[in-house]
Amino acid sequence: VELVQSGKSVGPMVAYLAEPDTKVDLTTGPEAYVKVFQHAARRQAWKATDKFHELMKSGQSRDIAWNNCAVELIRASRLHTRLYIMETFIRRVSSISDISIKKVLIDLVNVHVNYEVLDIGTYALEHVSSTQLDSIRSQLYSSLDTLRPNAVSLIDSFQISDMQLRSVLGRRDGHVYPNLFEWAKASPLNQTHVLPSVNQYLKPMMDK
Amino acid sequence: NPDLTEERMKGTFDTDKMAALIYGSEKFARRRREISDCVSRIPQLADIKPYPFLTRDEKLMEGTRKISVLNHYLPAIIDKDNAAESLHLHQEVIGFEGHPLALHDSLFIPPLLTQGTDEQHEKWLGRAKRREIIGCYAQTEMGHGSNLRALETTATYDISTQEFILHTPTITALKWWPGNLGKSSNWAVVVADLVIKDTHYGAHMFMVQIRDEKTHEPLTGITVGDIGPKMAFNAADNGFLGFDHYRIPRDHLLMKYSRVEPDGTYIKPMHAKINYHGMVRVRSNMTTEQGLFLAHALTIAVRYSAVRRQGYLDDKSHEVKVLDYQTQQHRLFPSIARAYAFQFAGAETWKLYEQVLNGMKSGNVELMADLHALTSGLKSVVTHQTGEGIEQARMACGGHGYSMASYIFEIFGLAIGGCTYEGENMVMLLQLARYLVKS
Repeated sequence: VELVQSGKSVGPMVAYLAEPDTKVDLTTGPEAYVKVFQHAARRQAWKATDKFHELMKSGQSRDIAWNNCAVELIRASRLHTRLYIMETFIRRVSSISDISIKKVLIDLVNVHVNYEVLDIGTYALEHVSSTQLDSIRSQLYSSLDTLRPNAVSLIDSFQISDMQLRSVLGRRDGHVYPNLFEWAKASPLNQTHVLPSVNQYLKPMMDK
Repeated sequence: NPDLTEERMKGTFDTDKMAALIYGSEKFARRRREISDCVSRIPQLADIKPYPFLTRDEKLMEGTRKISVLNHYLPAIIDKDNAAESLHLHQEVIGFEGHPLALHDSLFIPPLLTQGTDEQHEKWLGRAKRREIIGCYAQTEMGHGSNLRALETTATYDISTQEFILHTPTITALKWWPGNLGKSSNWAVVVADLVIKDTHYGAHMFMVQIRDEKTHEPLTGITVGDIGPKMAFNAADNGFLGFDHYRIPRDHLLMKYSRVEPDGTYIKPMHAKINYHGMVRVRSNMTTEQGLFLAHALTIAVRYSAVRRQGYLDDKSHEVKVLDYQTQQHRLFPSIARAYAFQFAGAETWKLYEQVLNGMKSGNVELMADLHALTSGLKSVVTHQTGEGIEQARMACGGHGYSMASYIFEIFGLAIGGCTYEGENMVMLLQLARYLVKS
């Protein structure tokens, strides 16, 4: 922000800090959501920096001023990072050539961008209207529905073996309940019918 | 299970092709399947019983037993120089609870490789790779975490003997937390404040032998042990380490970038940011790794949500799969999206890291500060959101998610460790904020 303020150039990862705000049309696809996120990240970074500078101008030392706007600074960092994740996700998916894979990943990107923008709703509202936010909410529910048939295949694609997963609930064959019962029977507590703790403490207590 | 089969029939894409995309290549995705298959055919590599029923001692023993069996089979199963294959094999066989070499490949060999000179590689690298020595990476201190500017452990150069004297002046200066430091390692890369003629030169890395290679007893001047049970990762011995004026030869300072000459002359690295290298490497990797932790928990929750039937929607003759409820989808699907997003963001960040590495060879470290800031943010955001996602996955499994039969808690415990290791999240976010403000 300080470089932008002094008219100097910044690297590609933070180029959005110097961009002007523009109106977004959410019907144009995920890139519009990126614009919303960029706006929120930019605004937060500038706000936090301005506050930091103001505190120093009011006489606080650099370290004290920094500490007094740390929460705002952290929010700027989170938005910057989430923006990067969103951008790389979209970039990667747009580079895929296999149509069936690309289609389901676009569905997943839609879930992601809708969820992420809603999750930063308080920031987003400075750039989009509450009506637009309602529309994003509807889009999210519709995206969840679209994704539903591929949910199991999407997690199967991580190809995590049963041995690695070590989970009775997550077994690939889905035979959960009989194995849950077998698992419980294997508990060391079930190796005897009467535990030593019963003889040592509970029985004497009950005998009183 | 017919419900899961039905789900798989509904899928509109080839999961092998998707796996190739997730793991970066068709070849590696196939190798993962081959390695898993190979492991399943070696009976000695099977769990003796479910991990949640084992005590900490038994888990440690089991992890160690498997490492010794693996050491025998390793060359037949994987290309030993392929770190990704090695990591997959170890996770497959041992899981998430740790083992005596958990940090050896990921945090001991890399600094030796990147910070050591050719002579130092000659001396230690081969031995480390052949597992003739077991190592760890000791930076974090009890009272100051991994705050490099506040490290209390000193390495004072003695010109008369050409040795460094390692010393921990207080209890807070004890190295605290490093994985496998407590009981397994006999060597460590130790980070200490370099002091020459009363001048402090800041954190530097030293190769330090901490135990006798034959008896495994701690060497004189060394205080070492295990820090006790943790939320997870209990088959690993996270340790403490103290030095009482412990002497090591001058050439045990890892001297690829900064050097100390025999007469005590200090030669600083060509660029101060060179020391970011290791942190950037680990944090770049963490994005992908955390995405996989999340994927583990989601695999459990989504499959179980397709098997579990509860309540009715339209058709009152059959209870519905809980995955058909919007609340369940809202709980799980955004996390699936994040797990994929983390994989792709991790892969792109790793490419940037490799770009920086190549640049460094020709003295160009321009992108290092950008990447250092970005990876600080990434590790914080991704570990936090992964923890949240895993917790949602647990609750999506109803009461059974609370049972260790789900194994979700173990994944959660390991994943959220990432919120504090490699830099506590708030500190990391403030590091990125400093960069944003300066920009």
